Amino acid sequence: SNVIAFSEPLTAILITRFMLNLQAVN
Amino acid sequence: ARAAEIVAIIAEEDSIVSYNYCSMAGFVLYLYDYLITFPAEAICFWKARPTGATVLFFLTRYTTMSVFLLEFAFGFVTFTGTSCVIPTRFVNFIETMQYLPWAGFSALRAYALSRNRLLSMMVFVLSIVPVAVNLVEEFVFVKPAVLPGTSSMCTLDGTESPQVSIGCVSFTIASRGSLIAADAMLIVITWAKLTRRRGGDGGSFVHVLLRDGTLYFICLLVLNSLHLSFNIAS
Repeated sequence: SNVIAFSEPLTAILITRFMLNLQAVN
Repeated sequence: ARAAEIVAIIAEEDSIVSYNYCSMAGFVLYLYDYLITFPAEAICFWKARPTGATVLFFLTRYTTMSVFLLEFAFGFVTFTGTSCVIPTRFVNFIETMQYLPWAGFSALRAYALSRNRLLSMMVFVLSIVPVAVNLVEEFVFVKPAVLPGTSSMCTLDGTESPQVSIGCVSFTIASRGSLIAADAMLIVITWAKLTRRRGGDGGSFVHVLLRDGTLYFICLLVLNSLHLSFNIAS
């Protein structure tokens, strides 16, 4: 279950950066 | 039997401490990323006209932040008896709800790339399986417990029997397996649609969808596979 402690924040980081990059080029 | 119980209690306390350390490390990473991307957030989303993407972005950004801030704040409170039940369940509920905007973003990407509602719906449904699984685990199998010993603090712990525990491993397989399947579908759609159009420069929309989509897929595939393997192994 310790993996979850990293995978959830990492998922949030990846998605927010993805959205920021998309918004920046849109 | 008493010695075995003591060993079990120490192991449980030890796993709670390890989880808290890992959680705090994850929070610091998220906070660091939040601070360095905050100027970009202000430029891209605060000043722009609000759209569905804006709502999805703020939900993703601040649901995770509120989970961490609440967990951090609760770290300073000593819960005795069963007083931790409502606050802990509340944090776990918000933590589970993080998967909803993530699933929404995946479904939107699938729809934008394929223009196929069925495909997009399948990606959404596969991506929200962890929500159902986590809620069942949280409200059916997790019960309050007061661990005796040095802390004597209230905690929420799994109370399932060994037989049910095997069932819970199937839950993890279903939850992580569906996430991997949804990500795999998305990456296939992305590559099938965009590889022929990758001629765009580094700042193009297509380039970002391909680059970030692939990075996202690889990172999450590694993490979901690790989570799955550790759960099955334990």
